[in-house]
Amino acid sequence: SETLVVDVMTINPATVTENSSIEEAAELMLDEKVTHLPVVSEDDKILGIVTAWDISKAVALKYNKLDEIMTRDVITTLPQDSIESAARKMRKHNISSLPVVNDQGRVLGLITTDHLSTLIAKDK
Amino acid sequence: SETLVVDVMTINPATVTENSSIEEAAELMLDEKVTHLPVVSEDDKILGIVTAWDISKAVALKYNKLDEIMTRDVITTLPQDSIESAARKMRKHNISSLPVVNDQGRVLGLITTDHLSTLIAKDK
Ligand SMILES: C[S@@+](CC[C@H](N)C(=O)[O-])C[C@H]1O[C@@H](n2cnc3c(N)ncnc32)[C@H](O)[C@@H]1O
Ligand SMILES: C[S@@+](CC[C@H](N)C(=O)[O-])C[C@H]1O[C@@H](n2cnc3c(N)ncnc32)[C@H](O)[C@@H]1O
Repeated sequence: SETLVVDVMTINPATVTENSSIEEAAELMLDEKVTHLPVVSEDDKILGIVTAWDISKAVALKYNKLDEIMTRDVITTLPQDSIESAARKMRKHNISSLPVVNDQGRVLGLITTDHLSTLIAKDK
Repeated sequence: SETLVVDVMTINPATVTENSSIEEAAELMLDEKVTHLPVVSEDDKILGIVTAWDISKAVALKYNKLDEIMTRDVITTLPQDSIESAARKMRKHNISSLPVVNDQGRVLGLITTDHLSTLIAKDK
């Protein structure tokens, strides 16, 4: 039977708020050893995403505020979606992760290309 | 038949040298839309790797030189290795890419978890 996003996602991923600084986002990525942080509202609804690539962009272009580097039009997936549809979405948009949300937009998890690559590691 | 690293890797990936600055590495990642840059010698031999996560670490810990953030004990793979062995190496070390080298350590390509996730996208 099919493998779903909920079967492989990270539950309760580390997140930041819109008021976080770039340094705080960088420190959280370092501490949690992650490269993607959903940006959420007070009640955990998805507002955007910031990644290690965005922090690298801040260094290259000398931006100072998280607001200037976060991506607001976030591509997300549902827990019950198949991993193939998640993989297709990530390939289509050249992104390495998708926040997993419920139908009210509340962040439940995070799925990344690392998770999917791990499935290939187990295949044989 | 088996899918090999050479079948999916990026050929001639963007690279930096040990004398590159953190800003130059960040600019190259932005321009090429990548998150991993092998660090190479004058004759293209692998010396290390620097990633968007390392640049994020530089922001968090206030490091200024590429030398202070690059990883020197690089885990690599050969073109003729299977994608499953590449996926297992990346999972084992919690890394998202492997420089592809020949047996003299010359950089031929780069394989990432994005490449492997793309294979899941095509499966169905
Ligand atoms: C075009 S990708 C290339 C690098 C790498 N694949 C990555 O995902 O970081 C980098 C950009 O994609 C954005 N991004 C990452 N995940 C996203 C998602 N789920 N929805 C929308 N944008 C996303 C980041 O904010 C960053 O600006
Ligand atoms: C522990 S990983 C966690 C984040 C993410 N998975 C990544 O690969 O960037 C981050 C560290 O792995 C290192 N790294 C990435 N690819 C590597 C490789 N092929 N060999 C050795 N270290 C590597 C980076 O230099 C960085 O310091």
